[in-house]
Amino acid sequence: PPSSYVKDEL
Amino acid sequence: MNLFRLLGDMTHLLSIVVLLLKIRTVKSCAGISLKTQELYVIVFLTRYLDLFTKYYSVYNTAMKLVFLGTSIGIVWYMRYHKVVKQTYSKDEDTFKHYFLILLSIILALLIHRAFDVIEVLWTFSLYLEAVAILPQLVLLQKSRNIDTLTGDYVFLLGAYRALYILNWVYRFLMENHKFRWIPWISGLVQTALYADFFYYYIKSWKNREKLKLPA
Repeated sequence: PPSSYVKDEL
Repeated sequence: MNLFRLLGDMTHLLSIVVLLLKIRTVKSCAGISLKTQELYVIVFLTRYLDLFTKYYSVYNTAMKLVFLGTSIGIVWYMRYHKVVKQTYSKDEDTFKHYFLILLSIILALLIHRAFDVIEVLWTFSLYLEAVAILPQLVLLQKSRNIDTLTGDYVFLLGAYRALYILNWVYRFLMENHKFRWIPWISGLVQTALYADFFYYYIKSWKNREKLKLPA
C-alpha cells in the first residue's frame, strides 16, 4: 500500500 | 473507497449543509461558536496544502475545495453579514481558542512522522481538528435553548469522525494498511470529546424532548 494512504482521506 | 469512509464524508458534508441552512434561511448563527468555525478554517488551510502538490482524485479535490470554501464562507457570514452577525452568541463564546492552536503547534513540532513543512502542518491540522469542537461544546452547555439545527449540526460533525474510525479499522483489516498512530489517536480523541453530547442528543431524541446539556 502507498505510504501516504491516510492522506487520500479528508 | 469503502462505505464507512463515504458515509463519513457525506455526514461531514451534511453537517455543513445543515449549518448553512440555519445561516442562510433562518439568517441566524445563534448557538454556533465562531471560534470553532475559525479553527476549522485553519484546519482545512493547513491540511489541504497538498492541493498544490499531489493529485488523488476528482472527488478528493472537489471535497477539499468544498470544505475550504464553505468554512471560509461560514466565518464570513458570522463576522460580516449584517443580519447574521447580530445573532452571534458572542458573550457565551468565551473559550480561549488560541490556547488550542498553541497546544497543537507544540504537539505537531514534537510528534510527527517527518520534519518538513507540509508534514508538520498536516499533523498540526489533525491535532487541531481533534480539539476544535471544544469551544462549540462549551457554548452549547451555556445555551439555554439549543435549536434543532444546531443540535443536528454538532451530532453530524461527531458522527463523521466516528465513521472515519470504522473506515480506518476496515482499511487496516481489508486493505492491509500499516498502523498510523497520529491520525488514529487524534481521531479517537476527537470522537471521544463528543461522547457526552451524543448521550444527551440520543436521549432527547428518544424521549422526543428538547435537547439540553447539563451545565
